[in-house]
Amino acid sequence: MNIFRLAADVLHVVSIFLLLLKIKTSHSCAGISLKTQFLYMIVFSTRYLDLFFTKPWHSALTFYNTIMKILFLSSSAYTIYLIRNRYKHTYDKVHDTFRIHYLIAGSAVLALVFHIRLTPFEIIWAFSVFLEAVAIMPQLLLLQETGQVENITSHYIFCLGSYRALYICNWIWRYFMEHRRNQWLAWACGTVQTLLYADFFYYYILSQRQGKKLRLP
Amino acid sequence: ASGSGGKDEL
Repeated sequence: MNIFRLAADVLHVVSIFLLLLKIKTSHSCAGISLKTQFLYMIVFSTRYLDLFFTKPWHSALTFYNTIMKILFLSSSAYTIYLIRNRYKHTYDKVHDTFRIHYLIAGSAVLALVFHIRLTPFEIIWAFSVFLEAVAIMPQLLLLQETGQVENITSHYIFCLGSYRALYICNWIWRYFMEHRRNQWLAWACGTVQTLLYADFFYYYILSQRQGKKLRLP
Repeated sequence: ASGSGGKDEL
């Protein structure tokens, strides 16, 4: 565990907190993509299959990971519940039109071609990594469709993007300090994921400096 | 840890 990894995970938790705070305080899930939340649910439930095989108390790190995994799984399930049930009438269904089955199918094909080992577990793990890289796309499309973005929603996406950017710092750290090699799959997907946010980051920082709401062209 | 594909990360 290094400072980049810890900061990244904290930002990930903060982003989830911001998302739930936005929905709860405004009693509305306007501007939030159900499709992105659904993709994250798939990502977490395929990535964290090892919850069934790993003893949480094996080490401090596995305990920490287990807590985080359960938190990510349960919070994304809860978010989906809120959007689909309690605040259903505020969900912006008309603009949330990204065709996610292409993302899911594309990730599945990539996972069958690129994986660490040819085992079901490794292929499912690779699938989750590919899917996570593109899971934000429906959310970014929704923002572009609607233009004006609520502050708390833009903070949410900013935290989520920063989380993966800090993971890159963590990987560079581990490469030199722990001589950790052969992580090409996670590295490549994490970099693609971070690059997807580049455009958003630009407009976010611009809006923060001007003290205005984020407006996407 | 090398080659294990990042399973100790989230």
